Amino acid sequence: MLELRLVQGSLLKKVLEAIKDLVNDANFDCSATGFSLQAMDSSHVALVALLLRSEGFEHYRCDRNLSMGMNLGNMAKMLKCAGNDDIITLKADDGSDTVTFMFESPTQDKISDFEMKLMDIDSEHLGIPEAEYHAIVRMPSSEFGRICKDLSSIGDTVVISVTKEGVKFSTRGDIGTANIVCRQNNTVDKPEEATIIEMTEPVSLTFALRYMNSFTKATPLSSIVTLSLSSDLPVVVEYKIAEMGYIRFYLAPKIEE
Amino acid sequence: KLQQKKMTGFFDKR
Repeated sequence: MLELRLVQGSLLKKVLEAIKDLVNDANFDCSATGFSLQAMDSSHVALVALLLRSEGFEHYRCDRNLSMGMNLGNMAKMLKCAGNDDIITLKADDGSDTVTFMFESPTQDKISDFEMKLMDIDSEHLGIPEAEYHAIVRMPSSEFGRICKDLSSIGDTVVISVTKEGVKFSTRGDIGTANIVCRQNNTVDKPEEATIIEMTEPVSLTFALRYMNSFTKATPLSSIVTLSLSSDLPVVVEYKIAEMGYIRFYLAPKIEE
Repeated sequence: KLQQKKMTGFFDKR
């Protein structure tokens, strides 16, 4: 028996909006520690890892480890029917081939039940070691979203370079080039507006902007985004989910052959 | 020529 009750149902709505265009079908894994997902896009160039810890749910019952295969587009369609202030409860009986999403309005005067068929998805999970990164950039997520959007109107790849001056985002295309430098500025009065750079050594990597723009769909989840970079490793773009966990996007670099 | 790498080239299947 699985019953997960999330008072802040809007978090789950935002998570699906963030991943439904990157990944079509995925397995949600439920265990005592929490509700998680790891999936790659169809080209295996990007990977998303989601964790919602059990403590973040008002009620978390998961009798035994369970993996539920879902079509994320269909799941997003059902979650769109939940109000932003609704409480969302996920329910699944052992051995059943459906999952139920229950939406309760804050005043409990409207209760909705949406039932969706589960799918069999044989997804291979990748082992992702916790790594030491050459550079970690923490910046306003709205700023990062704006940069990716602006640069993608000029070119289709972005070079992200971190030096002691700051982090530089560069692109080039038929009409010309663009360079955006964000300097460290932890003097701002609001912490969520600070740009903080930790660097052990300079790093410069090239990525496809199409995927970066897809990741920024997670912006509504957190006012801060962190970019973790190491030479010749995928970048990790992480949006923390308030007191619950995180959504991490990994993107393989484009490397000079 | 820039070659787009894949995630499976960096992390092993569990």
